[in-house]
Amino acid sequence: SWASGGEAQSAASVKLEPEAAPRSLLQPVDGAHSSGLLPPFFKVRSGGRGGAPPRLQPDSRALRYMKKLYKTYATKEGVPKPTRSHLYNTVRLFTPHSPQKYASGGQVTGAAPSAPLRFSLGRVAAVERLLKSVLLYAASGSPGARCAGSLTASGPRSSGRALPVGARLQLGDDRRGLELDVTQLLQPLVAAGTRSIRLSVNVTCGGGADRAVRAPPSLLLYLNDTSAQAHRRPRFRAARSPRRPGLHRAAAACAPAKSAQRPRR
Amino acid sequence: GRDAPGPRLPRPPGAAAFNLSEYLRRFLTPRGECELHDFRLSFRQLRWDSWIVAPQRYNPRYCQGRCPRAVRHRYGSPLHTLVQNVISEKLDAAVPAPSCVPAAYDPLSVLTVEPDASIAYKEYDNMIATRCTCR
Repeated sequence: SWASGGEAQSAASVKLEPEAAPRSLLQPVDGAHSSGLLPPFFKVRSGGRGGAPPRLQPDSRALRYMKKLYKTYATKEGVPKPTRSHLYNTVRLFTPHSPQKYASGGQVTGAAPSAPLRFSLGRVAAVERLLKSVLLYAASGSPGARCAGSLTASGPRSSGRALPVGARLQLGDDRRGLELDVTQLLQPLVAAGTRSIRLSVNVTCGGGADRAVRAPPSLLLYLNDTSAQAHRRPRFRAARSPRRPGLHRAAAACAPAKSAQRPRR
Repeated sequence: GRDAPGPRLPRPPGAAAFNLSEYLRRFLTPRGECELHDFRLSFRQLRWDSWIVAPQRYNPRYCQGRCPRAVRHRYGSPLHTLVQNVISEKLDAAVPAPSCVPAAYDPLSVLTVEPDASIAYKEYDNMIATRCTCR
């Protein structure tokens, strides 16, 4: 699980080698510049041979979490599972820069340190609309623990916007990791295309969750990629999302109850 | 009336070995006609496994086979395909006969490690061919 990895460490489960091969496959035979033709899936990969900086390694706990999320959302062959009911088609996980500083400021009194966390959101594309964002903590303590305090988010040019926290720390959808919803705080920053944000988290939680919030969290963004290449879910499925009560009601009004499904011919 | 005689139906084997689905498949898609084929690859073969974490294997599938002279209903081909076939056969051989191409696709979920070490789960449309047609 998110918590089982212990200390944050560099990922060993993915082999990180310099890229090869795709460039030749993805360029038109006439040698024309192809960057405008390739879908984003390939475009980011095809340009960086030679002069590209070495690839950074992901945090191993983050990678484990995302692998489990993948198994929840997709079959072994990679086809999105038809049973899921969310609206997003993209999930991005960012780990903070310099988390050591954050951890070293930990207090034993139960209050979380307020050293700011810096996240680079440069990978979020303009066509990706933020639907939900959460701070993801290692799962320890009671899932329904009440937290109080404040969160402050700021971009490079903004003055910072504080959000009082009086919410519960939720156990994530996949039952791994404690989530603190920060959508309200980040929505304007992400919508404005802010590439780097600083988050000051100053929360205290009951129910044994204090230990969890003292470790630096990761930032999880649930996005809807609106580009042509992204998978768009049929409307009727999206409308069943439990996260969108309005849509849910609309779907219920349109669709017959399960017990009254059309009989087989 | 110039249509080639229909395919010879394979004789159903003995009752013990009778496989209805296989029999129907051969009946509906005579050998060599346009149909879906598997092509399983691993991202390691392309050396893309450094940034694609999952899935490890991928079967995009592909369409191959000849398009029958009278394009059958099962291909869902437009009338244009029939006309092009006639042109190719009777008027000008330089006009290509209809091609066997994918008609429908499934999406693919991909988990990638980004250059900045963030991790992204993404669903891409039209990544796995699921049906073929003649166009």
